Amino acid sequence: VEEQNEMNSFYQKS
Amino acid sequence: MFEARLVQSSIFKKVLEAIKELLNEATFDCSDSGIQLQAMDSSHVSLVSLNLRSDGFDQYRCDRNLSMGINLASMTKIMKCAGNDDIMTMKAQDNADSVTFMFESPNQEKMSDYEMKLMNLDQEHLGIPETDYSCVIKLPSAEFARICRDLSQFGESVVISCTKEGVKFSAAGDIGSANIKLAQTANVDKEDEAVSIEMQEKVSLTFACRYLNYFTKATPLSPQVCLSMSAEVPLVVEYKIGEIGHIRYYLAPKIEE
Repeated sequence: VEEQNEMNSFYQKS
Repeated sequence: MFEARLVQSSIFKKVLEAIKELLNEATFDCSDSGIQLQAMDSSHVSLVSLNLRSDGFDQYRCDRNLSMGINLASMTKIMKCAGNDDIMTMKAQDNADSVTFMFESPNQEKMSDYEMKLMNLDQEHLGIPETDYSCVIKLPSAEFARICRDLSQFGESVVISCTKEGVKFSAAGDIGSANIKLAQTANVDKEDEAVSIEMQEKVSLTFACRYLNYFTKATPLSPQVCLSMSAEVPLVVEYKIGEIGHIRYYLAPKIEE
């Protein structure tokens, strides 16, 4: 099973 | 006051085509250095980053930084009113709640202007650090579009694996499996047709086909596309926009549960 990551888990709010 | 003139309005039409399926609305940040846009799709799986440098415009003036919240469906309606050869000028007053698009035919016998209301958008800006990627793959953009289209028939996900020898795109699903391998081109007569790979470390990552297909809407902007990958970070898909800038798409990889 694959799960989709979201962008927020890689980059912080600026 | 903000004013930007572009002799080739077709560039702007293509930019809009490249983002409008991924985003419903977006903020165009205008400053002295040019026009920037950063926005995530509604599911926060991908991010679009557009940069149009002021020196790439035929005329450019931006006295005060201006954030224009734009409904992209409305903007598409307006850009449809421009001929491909028309000269386009975007204009807005400081603190304006609308932007005006002016189109001039090449012989200047037809002039039209369209005013569009701006929106207040809450936007979440992400800081994307400069990254040295393990693999940087350049390939013809039409080839990449073809691969994404072909593989999306097989499954929802594409595995992109890059080694020194080449890059492999794979998909599997109910009807079977598919593998497409591209080797680095040996002799490059035409730069636009080349496949080149710079690799520090092998990488294999899984991505949602659907988003890759959205990104390939940018294909008319550039003959080449650049894919940058490192383990466990988002893929970057970059299309140059002539001498004016670039559009980059970031896509979060899938993880095996």
